[in-house]
Amino acid sequence: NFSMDSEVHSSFIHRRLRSQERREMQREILSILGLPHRPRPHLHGKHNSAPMFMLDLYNAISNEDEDEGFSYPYKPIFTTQGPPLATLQDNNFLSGADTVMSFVNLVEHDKEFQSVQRHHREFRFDLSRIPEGEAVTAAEFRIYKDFIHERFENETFQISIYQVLPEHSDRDSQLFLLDSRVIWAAEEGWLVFDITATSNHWVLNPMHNLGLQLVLENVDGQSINPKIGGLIGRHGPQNKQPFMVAFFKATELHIRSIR
Amino acid sequence: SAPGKQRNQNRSKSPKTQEALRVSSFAENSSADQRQACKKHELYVSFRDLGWQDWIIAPEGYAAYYCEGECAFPLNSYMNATNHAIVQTLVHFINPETVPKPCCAPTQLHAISVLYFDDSSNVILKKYRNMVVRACGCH
Repeated sequence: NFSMDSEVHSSFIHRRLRSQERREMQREILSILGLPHRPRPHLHGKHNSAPMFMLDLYNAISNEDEDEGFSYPYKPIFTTQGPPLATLQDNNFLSGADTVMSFVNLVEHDKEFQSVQRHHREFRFDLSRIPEGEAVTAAEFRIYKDFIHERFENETFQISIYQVLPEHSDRDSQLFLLDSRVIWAAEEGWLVFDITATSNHWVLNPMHNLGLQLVLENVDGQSINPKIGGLIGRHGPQNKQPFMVAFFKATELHIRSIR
Repeated sequence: SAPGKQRNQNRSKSPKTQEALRVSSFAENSSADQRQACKKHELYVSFRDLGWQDWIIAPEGYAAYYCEGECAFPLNSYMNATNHAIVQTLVHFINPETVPKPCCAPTQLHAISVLYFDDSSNVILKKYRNMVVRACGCH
Protein backbone atom coordinates (compact mmCIF):
# COMPACT_ATOMS: atom_id res chain seq x y z
CA ASN A 1 0.00 0.00 0.00
CA PHE A 2 1.53 3.24 -1.19
CA SER A 3 0.02 5.46 1.48
CA MET A 4 1.16 3.02 4.14
CA ASP A 5 4.64 3.01 2.59
CA SER A 6 4.66 6.78 2.76
CA GLU A 7 3.71 6.74 6.38
CA VAL A 8 6.36 4.16 7.16
CA HIS A 9 8.91 6.18 5.21
CA SER A 10 7.91 9.37 6.92
CA SER A 11 7.91 7.87 10.39
CA PHE A 12 11.26 6.25 9.68
CA ILE A 13 12.76 9.64 8.98
CA HIS A 14 11.25 11.57 11.83
CA ARG A 15 10.83 9.10 14.65
CA ARG A 16 13.24 9.55 17.53
CA LEU A 17 15.34 6.49 18.23
CA ARG A 18 14.75 4.58 21.41
CA SER A 19 17.80 4.24 23.64
CA GLN A 20 18.45 0.63 22.62
CA GLU A 21 18.09 1.53 18.93
CA ARG A 22 20.33 4.49 19.48
CA ARG A 23 23.01 2.30 21.03
CA GLU A 24 22.76 -0.14 18.13
CA MET A 25 22.93 2.72 15.65
CA GLN A 26 26.01 4.08 17.43
CA ARG A 27 27.62 0.65 17.29
CA GLU A 28 26.87 0.30 13.58
CA ILE A 29 28.24 3.73 12.71
CA LEU A 30 31.37 3.15 14.82
CA SER A 31 31.84 -0.09 12.90
CA ILE A 32 31.50 1.76 9.59
CA LEU A 33 34.06 4.29 10.80
CA GLY A 34 36.37 1.41 11.69
CA LEU A 35 36.54 2.32 15.38
CA PRO A 36 36.51 -0.44 18.00
CA HIS A 37 34.77 1.78 20.53
CA ARG A 38 33.67 5.33 21.08
CA PRO A 39 36.78 7.45 21.80
CA ARG A 40 36.77 9.15 25.16
CA PRO A 41 39.27 12.00 25.03
CA HIS A 42 40.56 13.18 28.40
CA LEU A 43 40.68 16.79 27.43
CA HIS A 44 38.05 18.82 25.69
CA GLY A 45 40.47 21.34 24.32
CA LYS A 46 38.85 22.08 20.97
CA HIS A 47 40.54 25.47 21.10
CA ASN A 48 44.01 24.06 21.51
CA SER A 49 46.42 24.62 18.68
CA ALA A 50 46.28 21.09 17.22
CA PRO A 51 42.46 20.79 16.96
CA MET A 52 42.32 24.30 15.49
CA PHE A 53 44.99 23.44 12.95
CA MET A 54 43.13 20.27 12.03
CA LEU A 55 39.82 22.13 11.77
CA ASP A 56 41.44 24.60 9.35
CA LEU A 57 42.67 21.65 7.34
CA TYR A 58 39.20 20.06 7.44
CA ASN A 59 37.57 23.27 6.23
CA ALA A 60 40.14 23.63 3.47
CA ILE A 61 39.57 20.15 2.11
CA SER A 62 35.82 19.92 2.64
CA ASN A 63 35.09 21.78 -0.60
CA GLU A 64 37.35 19.60 -2.67
CA ASP A 65 36.47 16.54 -4.70
CA GLU A 66 35.81 13.85 -2.17
CA ASP A 67 37.15 11.11 -4.43
CA GLU A 68 40.65 12.49 -4.27
CA GLY A 69 42.96 12.39 -1.31
CA PHE A 70 43.60 15.46 0.78
CA SER A 71 45.49 18.14 -1.03
CA TYR A 72 47.31 20.04 1.64
CA PRO A 73 46.84 23.79 1.40
CA TYR A 74 50.39 24.58 2.33
CA LYS A 75 50.06 28.18 3.20
CA PRO A 76 50.73 29.09 6.83
CA ILE A 77 47.56 27.92 8.46
CA PHE A 78 47.73 30.33 11.35
CA THR A 79 48.41 33.59 9.66
CA THR A 80 49.94 36.02 12.06
CA GLN A 81 51.05 39.60 11.75
CA GLY A 82 54.49 38.49 10.73
CA PRO A 83 55.61 36.69 7.61
CA PRO A 84 55.45 32.88 7.43
CA LEU A 85 58.50 31.54 9.13
CA ALA A 86 58.80 28.21 7.49
CA THR A 87 57.21 26.02 4.88
CA LEU A 88 58.25 22.66 3.56
CA GLN A 89 59.88 23.00 0.18
CA ASP A 90 58.30 19.95 -1.36
CA ASN A 91 54.71 19.28 -0.45
CA ASN A 92 53.82 17.00 -3.36
CA PHE A 93 53.88 13.97 -1.12
CA LEU A 94 51.32 15.59 1.15
CA SER A 95 48.60 15.54 -1.45
CA GLY A 96 46.82 12.23 -1.62
CA ALA A 97 46.97 11.57 2.12
CA ASP A 98 44.07 9.50 3.42
CA THR A 99 44.48 10.46 7.04
CA VAL A 100 46.02 13.38 8.91
CA MET A 101 46.66 13.10 12.62
CA SER A 102 47.88 15.59 15.19
CA PHE A 103 49.65 14.50 18.37
CA VAL A 104 49.72 16.35 21.67
CA ASN A 105 52.98 16.87 23.49
CA LEU A 106 53.13 14.38 26.36
CA VAL A 107 55.79 16.18 28.37
CA GLU A 108 53.77 17.33 31.36
CA HIS A 109 55.71 20.44 32.22
CA ASP A 110 58.13 22.62 30.37
CA LYS A 111 61.33 21.55 31.98
CA GLU A 112 63.63 24.27 30.82
CA PHE A 113 66.53 21.96 31.44
CA GLN A 114 69.60 23.84 32.41
CA SER A 115 72.38 21.36 32.44
CA VAL A 116 75.92 22.46 32.88
CA GLN A 117 76.37 22.76 29.16
CA ARG A 118 73.07 24.03 27.82
CA HIS A 119 69.36 24.84 28.10
CA HIS A 120 66.93 22.68 26.18
CA ARG A 121 63.25 21.79 25.96
CA GLU A 122 61.78 18.29 25.49
CA PHE A 123 58.80 17.03 23.52
CA ARG A 124 57.26 13.57 23.29
CA PHE A 125 54.46 12.23 21.11
CA ASP A 126 52.67 8.89 21.30
CA LEU A 127 52.66 7.34 17.83
CA SER A 128 51.56 3.93 19.01
CA ARG A 129 47.90 4.52 18.15
CA ILE A 130 48.12 5.45 14.51
CA PRO A 131 45.34 4.02 12.32
CA GLU A 132 45.85 0.46 11.17
CA GLY A 133 47.19 -0.09 7.67
CA GLU A 134 48.41 3.49 7.31
CA ALA A 135 51.94 4.56 6.44
CA VAL A 136 53.47 7.92 7.33
CA THR A 137 54.09 10.01 4.21
CA ALA A 138 55.05 13.21 6.01
CA ALA A 139 55.35 14.52 9.54
CA GLU A 140 55.99 17.93 11.02
CA PHE A 141 56.82 19.36 14.40
CA ARG A 142 55.23 22.78 14.89
CA ILE A 143 56.17 25.34 17.49
CA TYR A 144 55.03 28.95 17.77
CA LYS A 145 57.46 31.81 18.03
CA ASP A 146 56.25 35.05 19.55
CA PHE A 147 57.59 38.51 18.89
CA ILE A 148 60.09 39.51 21.55
CA HIS A 149 59.86 43.14 22.56
CA GLU A 150 62.87 43.10 24.81
CA ARG A 151 65.23 42.14 21.99
CA PHE A 152 66.71 44.03 19.10
CA GLU A 153 64.80 43.37 15.90
CA ASN A 154 67.90 42.36 13.99
CA GLU A 155 69.07 39.94 16.67
CA THR A 156 69.13 36.35 15.54
CA PHE A 157 68.96 32.95 17.23
CA GLN A 158 69.73 29.50 16.02
CA ILE A 159 67.06 26.92 16.73
CA SER A 160 67.98 23.24 16.50
CA ILE A 161 65.77 20.17 16.73
CA TYR A 162 67.28 16.86 17.81
CA GLN A 163 65.97 13.33 17.92
CA VAL A 164 66.80 11.68 21.24
CA LEU A 165 68.50 8.34 20.63
CA PRO A 166 68.39 5.41 23.05
CA GLU A 167 71.06 5.04 25.69
CA HIS A 168 73.76 2.48 25.30
CA SER A 169 75.56 0.78 28.15
CA ASP A 170 78.74 2.71 27.51
CA ARG A 171 77.24 6.18 27.11
CA ASP A 172 74.30 8.43 27.84
CA SER A 173 71.53 8.99 25.35
CA GLN A 174 72.69 10.73 22.23
CA LEU A 175 71.12 13.37 20.11
CA PHE A 176 70.70 13.32 16.37
CA LEU A 177 70.37 16.70 14.70
CA LEU A 178 67.23 16.82 12.52
CA ASP A 179 67.10 20.45 11.51
CA SER A 180 68.62 23.78 12.38
CA ARG A 181 67.75 27.28 11.27
CA VAL A 182 68.31 30.92 12.09
CA ILE A 183 65.37 33.04 13.23
CA TRP A 184 65.02 36.75 13.83
CA ALA A 185 63.94 38.08 17.20
CA ALA A 186 61.25 40.14 15.47
CA GLU A 187 59.70 37.19 13.69
CA GLU A 188 56.38 35.76 14.78
CA GLY A 189 54.45 32.70 13.65
CA TRP A 190 54.64 28.93 13.38
CA LEU A 191 57.98 27.22 12.89
CA VAL A 192 57.61 23.97 11.01
CA PHE A 193 60.21 21.19 11.11
CA ASP A 194 60.14 18.14 8.90
CA ILE A 195 60.35 15.02 11.07
CA THR A 196 59.13 12.46 8.53
CA ALA A 197 62.08 10.09 8.78
CA THR A 198 62.05 10.23 12.58
CA SER A 199 58.31 9.51 12.71
CA ASN A 200 58.70 6.49 10.45
CA HIS A 201 61.50 5.26 12.68
CA TRP A 202 59.32 5.69 15.77
CA VAL A 203 56.39 3.87 14.15
CA LEU A 204 58.61 0.93 13.26
CA ASN A 205 60.53 1.00 16.57
CA PRO A 206 58.25 2.35 19.31
CA MET A 207 60.90 1.60 21.95
CA HIS A 208 63.17 4.15 20.27
CA ASN A 209 60.63 6.93 20.60
CA LEU A 210 62.36 9.07 23.19
CA GLY A 211 61.10 12.34 21.81
CA LEU A 212 62.65 15.51 20.51
CA GLN A 213 64.91 18.10 22.05
CA LEU A 214 64.92 21.76 21.12
CA VAL A 215 67.95 23.95 21.69
CA LEU A 216 68.11 27.69 21.16
CA GLU A 217 71.46 29.45 20.81
CA ASN A 218 72.47 33.05 20.45
CA VAL A 219 74.93 34.34 17.86
CA ASP A 220 77.82 33.42 20.16
CA GLY A 221 76.70 29.82 20.20
CA GLN A 222 75.58 29.94 23.83
CA SER A 223 72.39 28.09 24.64
CA ILE A 224 69.62 30.29 25.98
CA ASN A 225 66.24 29.63 27.54
CA PRO A 226 63.73 28.99 24.67
CA LYS A 227 61.26 31.21 26.51
CA ILE A 228 63.63 34.15 26.13
CA GLY A 229 63.70 33.46 22.39
CA GLY A 230 59.90 33.73 22.28
CA LEU A 231 59.22 30.02 21.77
CA ILE A 232 55.86 29.15 23.27
CA GLY A 233 55.74 26.22 25.65
CA ARG A 234 53.14 24.56 27.85
CA HIS A 235 52.56 27.68 29.89
CA GLY A 236 51.74 29.75 26.82
CA PRO A 237 48.34 30.34 25.21
CA GLN A 238 46.30 27.24 24.31
CA ASN A 239 46.15 28.08 20.63
CA LYS A 240 49.94 28.37 20.40
CA GLN A 241 50.95 25.09 22.03
CA PRO A 242 53.56 23.02 20.17
CA PHE A 243 52.31 19.85 18.50
CA MET A 244 53.13 17.29 15.87
CA VAL A 245 51.15 16.47 12.75
CA ALA A 246 51.52 13.42 10.52
CA PHE A 247 50.09 12.54 7.12
CA PHE A 248 49.20 8.96 6.28
CA LYS A 249 48.44 6.99 3.17
CA ALA A 250 46.58 3.69 3.29
CA THR A 251 48.88 0.79 2.46
CA GLU A 252 46.19 -1.82 2.16
CA LEU A 253 42.61 -2.12 1.11
CA HIS A 254 40.28 -2.37 4.08
CA ILE A 255 37.50 -4.85 3.50
CA ARG A 256 34.69 -4.77 5.99
CA SER A 257 33.87 -8.14 7.37
CA ILE A 258 30.46 -9.57 6.58
CA ARG A 259 28.18 -9.61 9.61
CA SER B 1 7.08 -6.11 -28.96
CA ALA B 2 4.37 -3.56 -29.70
CA PRO B 3 1.45 -4.49 -32.01
CA GLY B 4 1.61 -3.18 -35.59
CA LYS B 5 -1.13 -0.63 -35.17
CA GLN B 6 0.45 0.95 -32.17
CA ARG B 7 3.83 0.97 -33.88
CA ASN B 8 2.33 2.94 -36.79
CA GLN B 9 0.85 5.48 -34.43
CA ASN B 10 4.12 5.92 -32.65
CA ARG B 11 6.08 6.33 -35.89
CA SER B 12 4.97 9.95 -36.27
CA LYS B 13 6.21 10.81 -32.79
CA SER B 14 9.79 11.64 -31.94
CA PRO B 15 11.73 9.10 -29.88
CA LYS B 16 11.77 11.55 -27.01
CA THR B 17 7.98 11.77 -26.99
CA GLN B 18 7.77 8.00 -27.01
CA GLU B 19 10.12 7.85 -24.09
CA ALA B 20 8.07 10.47 -22.25
CA LEU B 21 4.95 8.45 -22.88
CA ARG B 22 6.60 5.33 -21.68
CA VAL B 23 7.70 7.10 -18.51
CA SER B 24 4.22 8.52 -18.08
CA SER B 25 2.70 5.11 -18.69
CA PHE B 26 5.09 3.58 -16.19
CA ALA B 27 4.20 6.26 -13.68
CA GLU B 28 0.54 5.46 -14.13
CA ASN B 29 1.19 1.75 -13.79
CA SER B 30 3.26 2.45 -10.73
CA SER B 31 0.55 4.41 -9.07
CA ALA B 32 -1.87 1.71 -10.10
CA ASP B 33 0.44 -0.91 -8.65
CA GLN B 34 1.08 1.51 -5.83
CA ARG B 35 4.79 0.87 -6.03
CA GLN B 36 7.63 3.27 -5.94
CA ALA B 37 10.46 3.23 -8.47
CA CYS B 38 14.02 2.73 -7.35
CA LYS B 39 15.33 6.07 -6.18
CA LYS B 40 17.47 7.90 -3.68
CA HIS B 41 15.92 8.82 -0.36
CA GLU B 42 17.19 11.29 2.13
CA LEU B 43 18.73 10.05 5.36
CA TYR B 44 20.71 12.38 7.57
CA VAL B 45 23.09 10.82 10.06
CA SER B 46 23.46 13.28 12.92
CA PHE B 47 26.56 12.82 15.05
CA ARG B 48 25.15 15.48 17.36
CA ASP B 49 21.92 13.52 17.90
CA LEU B 50 24.00 10.43 18.61
CA GLY B 51 25.62 12.37 21.45
CA TRP B 52 29.07 12.35 19.94
CA GLN B 53 29.83 16.05 19.90
CA ASP B 54 32.40 15.53 22.67
CA TRP B 55 34.70 13.58 20.37
CA ILE B 56 33.61 14.34 16.80
CA ILE B 57 34.76 17.87 16.03
CA ALA B 58 33.36 18.00 12.48
CA PRO B 59 31.00 17.50 10.77
CA GLU B 60 27.88 17.60 12.97
CA GLY B 61 26.42 14.98 10.68
CA TYR B 62 26.13 14.12 7.03
CA ALA B 63 23.50 13.39 4.37
CA ALA B 64 24.03 9.67 3.82
CA TYR B 65 20.96 8.88 1.65
CA TYR B 66 19.78 5.37 0.88
CA CYS B 67 18.24 3.55 -2.09
CA GLU B 68 14.77 2.11 -2.05
CA GLY B 69 12.11 1.16 -4.56
CA GLU B 70 10.94 -1.36 -7.07
CA CYS B 71 13.14 -2.60 -9.88
CA ALA B 72 10.62 -3.71 -12.46
CA PHE B 73 10.00 -3.21 -16.19
CA PRO B 74 10.40 -0.79 -17.78
CA LEU B 75 13.76 -0.02 -16.24
CA ASN B 76 14.01 3.60 -17.25
CA SER B 77 17.26 5.37 -17.84
CA TYR B 78 16.88 7.47 -14.69
CA MET B 79 17.08 4.32 -12.66
CA ASN B 80 20.59 3.60 -13.90
CA ALA B 81 19.69 0.01 -14.66
CA THR B 82 22.52 -2.27 -15.65
CA ASN B 83 22.21 -4.66 -18.58
CA HIS B 84 22.27 -7.43 -16.09
CA ALA B 85 19.29 -5.91 -14.27
CA ILE B 86 17.24 -6.19 -17.48
CA VAL B 87 18.19 -9.84 -17.86
CA GLN B 88 17.50 -10.40 -14.18
CA THR B 89 14.03 -8.89 -14.57
CA LEU B 90 13.27 -11.10 -17.59
CA VAL B 91 14.35 -14.21 -15.77
CA HIS B 92 12.30 -13.12 -12.78
CA PHE B 93 9.24 -12.90 -15.05
CA ILE B 94 9.89 -16.41 -16.31
CA ASN B 95 10.45 -17.85 -12.89
CA PRO B 96 9.22 -15.45 -10.19
CA GLU B 97 9.21 -18.13 -7.50
CA THR B 98 12.92 -18.79 -7.56
CA VAL B 99 14.57 -15.78 -9.24
CA PRO B 100 14.37 -12.43 -7.42
CA LYS B 101 13.99 -9.04 -9.07
CA PRO B 102 17.05 -6.85 -9.52
CA CYS B 103 18.08 -4.91 -6.42
CA CYS B 104 17.74 -1.19 -6.00
CA ALA B 105 21.20 -0.25 -4.73
CA PRO B 106 23.76 2.57 -4.83
CA THR B 107 25.57 2.99 -8.15
CA GLN B 108 27.68 5.93 -7.08
CA LEU B 109 29.11 6.49 -3.62
CA HIS B 110 31.16 9.36 -2.28
CA ALA B 111 33.43 9.97 0.66
CA ILE B 112 33.17 12.18 3.72
CA SER B 113 35.93 13.49 5.98
CA VAL B 114 35.54 13.19 9.73
CA LEU B 115 37.58 15.11 12.30
CA TYR B 116 37.64 13.56 15.74
CA PHE B 117 39.57 13.10 18.97
CA ASP B 118 40.98 9.71 19.90
CA ASP B 119 41.32 8.38 23.44
CA SER B 120 44.62 10.23 23.88
CA SER B 121 43.14 13.58 22.78
CA ASN B 122 45.10 13.42 19.56
CA VAL B 123 43.05 14.60 16.59
CA ILE B 124 42.40 12.47 13.50
CA LEU B 125 41.19 13.76 10.15
CA LYS B 126 40.19 10.75 8.11
CA LYS B 127 38.54 10.30 4.77
CA TYR B 128 35.89 7.57 4.77
CA ARG B 129 35.04 6.35 1.31
CA ASN B 130 31.64 5.08 0.16
CA MET B 131 29.66 6.92 2.81
CA VAL B 132 27.28 9.07 0.76
CA VAL B 133 24.93 7.69 -1.91
CA ARG B 134 25.17 9.89 -4.97
CA ALA B 135 22.99 7.78 -7.25
CA CYS B 136 20.83 4.67 -7.07
CA GLY B 137 20.14 2.10 -9.74
CA CYS B 138 18.92 -1.40 -10.47
CA HIS B 139 21.46 -4.22 -10.40
